[in-house]
Amino acid sequence: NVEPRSVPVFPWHSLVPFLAPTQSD
Amino acid sequence: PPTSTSPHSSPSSPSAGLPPFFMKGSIIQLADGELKRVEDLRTEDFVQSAEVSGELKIDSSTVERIECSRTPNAVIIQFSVGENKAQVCVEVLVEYPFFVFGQGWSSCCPDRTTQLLALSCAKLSVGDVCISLTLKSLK
Repeated sequence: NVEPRSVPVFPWHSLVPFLAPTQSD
Repeated sequence: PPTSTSPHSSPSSPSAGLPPFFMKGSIIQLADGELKRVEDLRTEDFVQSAEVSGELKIDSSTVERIECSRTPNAVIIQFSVGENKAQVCVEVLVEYPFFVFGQGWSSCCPDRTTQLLALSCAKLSVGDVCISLTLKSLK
């Protein structure tokens, strides 16, 4: 039996680098 | 001196040490739940997702300098980030894609990005304004 492989879903923020230090509002 | 940092990496990368989500056809979930392929993402998808998230803030990061790295197939990119123009350096592979405002995916070597990831890219150049994120601190 071969189970169907689920397609991975990635969160949008994975694609964007964190380039700045943490800021406060 | 500029702050040095590195973008994401993943041990399960399909090729050349790049994260798997940059591969053409990868499914990306926006903050409102909508699913899109990585190659179909637009600037407003990132901006709206950051607004919805509440924890993340989109910053404009301007490419100030692109230099060769001692690491093979890598470059050091210096960004000027946000309103404070904080200087940040990242060392990435030449095929690593960044999302440029109003333009889309761009890398230092678009041909290599297309070859490895099948992701269409423009050439990343000095002056390009990339999307980056800041984590808002909790009050």
